[in-house]
Amino acid sequence: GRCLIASTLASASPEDQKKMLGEWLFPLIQALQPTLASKITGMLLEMDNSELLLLLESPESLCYKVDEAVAVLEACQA
Amino acid sequence: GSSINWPPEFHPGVPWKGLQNI
Repeated sequence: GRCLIASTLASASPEDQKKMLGEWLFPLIQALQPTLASKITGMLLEMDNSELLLLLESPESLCYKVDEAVAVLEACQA
Repeated sequence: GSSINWPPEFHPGVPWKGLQNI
């Protein structure tokens, strides 16, 4: 639940907070974009932790952000 | 430019080093 996630994050260092958020987000992103999941997770981890928590709670928001990230990646690789 | 190594890739179980690049 949200309280467990928030309290776990609050007790961690900034580096560990990002790592934990990545560990939680990665499998969700991998389900949407199996081949780009590592890069997309890395991109999204540059966002504020509070925004990342919202993405964890909202599959629709996460799906939208993943689509955005894919578009940026493709633009960079073009 | 310096965007060749961007974005930093996240791999489960590996310490996250993305903050070093900001």
